[in-house]
Amino acid sequence: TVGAVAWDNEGNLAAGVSSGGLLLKYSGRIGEAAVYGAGCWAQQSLSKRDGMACSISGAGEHIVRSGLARILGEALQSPESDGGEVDIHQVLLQVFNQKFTEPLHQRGELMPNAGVVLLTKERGEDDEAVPRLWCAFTTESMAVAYASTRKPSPKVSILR
Amino acid sequence: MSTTVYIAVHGGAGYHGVPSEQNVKSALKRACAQALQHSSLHDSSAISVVEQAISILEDDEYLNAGYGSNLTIDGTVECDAAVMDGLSGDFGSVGALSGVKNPIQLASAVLRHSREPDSLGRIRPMTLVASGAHAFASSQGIQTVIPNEMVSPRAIREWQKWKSRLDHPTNGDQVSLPQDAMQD
Repeated sequence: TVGAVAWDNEGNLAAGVSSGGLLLKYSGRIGEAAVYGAGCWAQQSLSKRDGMACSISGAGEHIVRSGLARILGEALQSPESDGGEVDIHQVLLQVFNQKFTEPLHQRGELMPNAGVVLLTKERGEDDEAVPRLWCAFTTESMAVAYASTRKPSPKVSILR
Repeated sequence: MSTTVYIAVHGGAGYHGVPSEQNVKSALKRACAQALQHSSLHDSSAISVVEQAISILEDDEYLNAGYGSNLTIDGTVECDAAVMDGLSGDFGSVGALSGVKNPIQLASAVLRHSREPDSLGRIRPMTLVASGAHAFASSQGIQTVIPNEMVSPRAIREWQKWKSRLDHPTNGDQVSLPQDAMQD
């Protein structure tokens, strides 16, 4: 699976995901990359000072069941975010610990794995929105890269 | 308001072994660079930046999307893709799609198409799958290919390895695919 999140020069956010799915999958099977609320999510406030965009990869059936991208969006849109600060690190830890540390069915199923790249808007100096990039995963590794028109040389890393 | 455009991409959560690490890294860097370049020359909307970046990643055989995707039990490529607009909340996706070079471009076309109700006042679909999605691609002028052109030599080797184990388990053991093969 591959994915992207972007913040454009009008302050709008977008997210996307694309996947070939599972090796030896049934023909006709779809994973999180096709399902609303599962593989990607993007939202922003009218003032454009708050918002998030995320792209997800991992065990499709678990991610679809949990609607992972959407619950991250909803968790980050909690009332505290109206003027208060949401602890994004805590939200990611909580969601991943709740949803992706136990197999859903105890038939020796592999551990459900997931990873997310998340772009959020934070309040910088003089209350302007500034970007912050997050990555969380329960798999062995996740490959990420980022760049901006201000710093066009991409930074890339295979996080482990 | 900042006029800077930001992009972040990922190549999947799972197992990235050393042999392919450099290929994955260069694909991710190319995706960032070309998406930003496209945004400064053409359409700088966040959706367009996402679409450009993911199209580059879909064309790379070392990543599990587009060309080089994992193969189905039948040895074919069937892709999923989605895009979401933070400003409007609009969403577009395709599923189990064959024969389209860049599934993310079709997902984006579905999003644009679903913004307005149709002439009968019906809400248009935000997800299209399989042959219906392919037909929509043709109607929108999005590049279609012969399905087999999406199958990479590397994907065939992986498929042959695990399909033969599936068909001929040694000592009657249950074949357990590597965790990475079990993830999107």
